[in-house]
Amino acid sequence: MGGWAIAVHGGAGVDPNLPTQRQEEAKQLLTRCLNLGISALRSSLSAIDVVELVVRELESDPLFNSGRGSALTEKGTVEMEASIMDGPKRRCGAVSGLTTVKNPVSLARLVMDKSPHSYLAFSGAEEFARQQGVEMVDNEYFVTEENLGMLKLAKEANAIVFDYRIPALGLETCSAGAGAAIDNGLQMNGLPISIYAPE
Amino acid sequence: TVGCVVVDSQGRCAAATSTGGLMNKMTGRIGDSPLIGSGTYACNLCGVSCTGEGEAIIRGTLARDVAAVMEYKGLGLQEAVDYVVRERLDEGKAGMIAVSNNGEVAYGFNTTGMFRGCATDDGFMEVGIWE
Repeated sequence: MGGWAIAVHGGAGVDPNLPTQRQEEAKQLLTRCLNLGISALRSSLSAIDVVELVVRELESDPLFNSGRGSALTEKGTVEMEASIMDGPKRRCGAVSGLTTVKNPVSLARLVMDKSPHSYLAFSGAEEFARQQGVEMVDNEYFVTEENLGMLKLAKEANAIVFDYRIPALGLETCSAGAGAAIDNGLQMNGLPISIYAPE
Repeated sequence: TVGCVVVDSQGRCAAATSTGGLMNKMTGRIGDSPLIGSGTYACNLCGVSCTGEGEAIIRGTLARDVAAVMEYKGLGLQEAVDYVVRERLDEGKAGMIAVSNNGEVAYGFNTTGMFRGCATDDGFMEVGIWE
């Protein structure tokens, strides 16, 4: 049996022109979350408690696409989703379509621990959140100025913002921001690549 | 999208993933992150969290496939991650992090970079963005 191990991610697909300062901010957040998880592991918290603790921290920081700082829908609102799974007995919980739950991963954990189901979504998930007394905030809490700017770019490019596979062309890329992928005939899911743009 | 995978000192694995989805997405769209077996999976062998182009991750049942190739092909953790990223994504773009029940940590991605960090009990720690 080996010792403990932990990994965190903040999303795949990074703007190739991401300013160095933003890269440093991202590394500092990842380091902070790793250290949070490491001290919890050293205090003998179980793996399921540590993953929830670390993802809550990532959701609360607006830097990455989750919780506060989430990507915006075509209507400029936030709809969040999360899941959690405990290896030993393969128990799991998931939520989708959340608009007011401050930490979606903790509601997913409650679905796993306190409901007879493994997945709740939209109004049912929000109702369950109220019953469980989790912290709830207005949808505006999750919306950031930067993401409003990115949504505007995505709409101008008529794109569903995905990740950076083709460095943005034409549209200036804002930090960790959007740009339109050039249409080079590449297909994705049977659709022209141009509908996907860098995240 | 953000995620965390952990194996504790008793060899128990766990995984969690959370996201706002895609910018400019249709309301009501569900991606891979909440789908057990696609964006998130954990069992006795490993814990996996994925990120990237959700539709490709769903079609490839990416997170479960890491556990499956470990279980049925006997691959090690990093081999399994590399295999799944290389063979299961078609033209999709994604990344993932994973831990195994014997204290290993691994990641893989075919996108332009991935924000990730990992650490193990023996003092190893790495935070990175690019290849």
